[in-house]
Amino acid sequence: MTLKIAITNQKGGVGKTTTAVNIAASLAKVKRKVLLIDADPQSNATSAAGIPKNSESSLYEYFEEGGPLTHYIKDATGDYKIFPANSNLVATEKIIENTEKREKFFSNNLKINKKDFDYIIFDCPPSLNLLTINAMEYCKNVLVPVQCEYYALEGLVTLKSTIDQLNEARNLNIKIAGILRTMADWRNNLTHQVSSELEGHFKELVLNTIIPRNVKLAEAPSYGQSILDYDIKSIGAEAFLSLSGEFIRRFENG
Amino acid sequence: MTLKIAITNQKGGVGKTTTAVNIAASLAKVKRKVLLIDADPQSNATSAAGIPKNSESSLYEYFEEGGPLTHYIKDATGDYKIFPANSNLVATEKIIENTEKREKFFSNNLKINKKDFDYIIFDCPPSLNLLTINAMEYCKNVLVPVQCEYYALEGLVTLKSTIDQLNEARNLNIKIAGILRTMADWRNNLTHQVSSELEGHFKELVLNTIIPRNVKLAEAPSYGQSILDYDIKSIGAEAFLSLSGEFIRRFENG
Ligand SMILES: Nc1ncnc2c1ncn2[C@@H]1O[C@H](COP(=O)(O)OP(=O)(O)OP(=O)(O)O)[C@@H](O)[C@H]1O
Ligand SMILES: Nc1ncnc2c1ncn2[C@@H]1O[C@H](COP(=O)(O)OP(=O)(O)OP(=O)(O)O)[C@@H](O)[C@H]1O
Ligand SMILES: [Mg+2]
Ligand SMILES: [Mg+2]
Repeated sequence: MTLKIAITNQKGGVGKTTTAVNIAASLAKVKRKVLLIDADPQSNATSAAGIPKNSESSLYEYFEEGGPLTHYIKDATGDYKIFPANSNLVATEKIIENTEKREKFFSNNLKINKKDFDYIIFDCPPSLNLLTINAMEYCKNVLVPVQCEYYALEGLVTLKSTIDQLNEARNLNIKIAGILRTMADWRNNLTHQVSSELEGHFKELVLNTIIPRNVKLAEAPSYGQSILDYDIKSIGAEAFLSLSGEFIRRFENG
Repeated sequence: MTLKIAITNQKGGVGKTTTAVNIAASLAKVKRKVLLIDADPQSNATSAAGIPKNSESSLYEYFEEGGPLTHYIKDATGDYKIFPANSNLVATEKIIENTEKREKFFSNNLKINKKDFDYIIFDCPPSLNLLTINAMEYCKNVLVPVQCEYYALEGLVTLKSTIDQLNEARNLNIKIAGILRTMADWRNNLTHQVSSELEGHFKELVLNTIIPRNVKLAEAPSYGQSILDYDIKSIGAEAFLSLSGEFIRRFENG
């Protein structure tokens, strides 16, 4: 049974791409078949996977030109597969805008053989645009990385009410599957405050694994590597390996 | 002569809002009359200025209902004025989409008496949408905060080429007035690498003032205060006061 997860938060810079790339690599390490789909025209996940950003292969070309999925999907540097992005993705949003059932464009047009993958993970841009909404609808499950800081906490309340509105207005059935605390720096009071506020508000939705602030995580993408290949002994790598364990417990054994 | 500056970068979480709020407060401290316009539906600048996010006063209401600007502009906690935002701003984007000369909607409809202000500063959302493009066109000058990390560097190249394309296609004459290095942590190699790469590529566009990573800057907004009111002795406050000096040298005496 393929598990589909959209990594989303309209607040910028909270660690969506860092989470997408490193959880894909960590799940691949424990022998899961993982497809990471880069739905952000900025193509950060694509370059972190070691793929050139300006390749002619993205969801845009797939929807425009068709052809077998294997033509578009590439091998990432971390044993997982990636559906890369490029700047043409901006045009995909315009195309989706002019179709019926805009929110279900991916569900109606993205034909992935579920038997090929155990996990399909989307990296989304920092806005609740049609690319993000389509990824959420396609996956139904949303993982929300939240930096342990004030604005990110504010953003979560907005995201939750947007999802509730979409579900009511368009009968989409999207749910927040988990909230992941990122860039935690326990030397700062702010991290403690935001972290306990999240636990108070969102209770069992908050994942046990917390990703610490670790410069190795920021260095790895400039080499086109996941944290596991860049520095397996770092606290960042440890955190993502333990996150893959939590994924398996929470989503596979449910 | 009113100086207009749009603070923009489609890469998320690079310090756009932190820069907008604290440069507005720092310029107000040295007796400049400053209007900060929050053009991001997330309304982070609005809450950092001590104004409730769900007020009925944003560019959306101004364009829809009209009336005197004084009805919409509020006093911020830091001696500057703010044109707040709320989530209705998302609808403004749709309205702009359906007009002629979409990029000049703000220039054609936002009537601010330039004599009232020395500086008009826009805080933009993390995407190159019509709100951001309108703010860039209205101001002509763009300040780009860049976190000293890999993805932010990649994003800058995209932003520059987007501005060049807009200028050519729509004759807009937008220019990057300055690049501001943010969240610099000199203990990390990455900061040194990205910083020198920026200096190499963008030469005199890179501002001399560098904003250091300082947790006080992340704490201040949860109290609805600028860094000057929250902790005037912090390294964050020092950096923004020196940035206001560089603004005066570069933009006023230019
Ligand atoms: N735990 C961490 N420790 C240190 N640096 C981190 C961590 N997580 C992410 N970063 C760095 O912080 C920056 C923001 O992270 P990232 O780009 O993954 O966020 P994002 O939510 O995908 O941003 P966007 O909103 O632009 O898509 C990047 O430079 C990244 O390398
Ligand atoms: N110099 C700094 N030192 C420490 N923390 C900072 C600094 N600048 C910004 N921050 C914090 O980093 C986070 C991102 O900054 P901010 O929200 O200003 O970026 P942004 O570019 O406006 O984000 P968005 O793309 O969502 O609009 C915030 O939690 C902010 O408080
Ligand atoms: Mg990202
Ligand atoms: Mg912001």
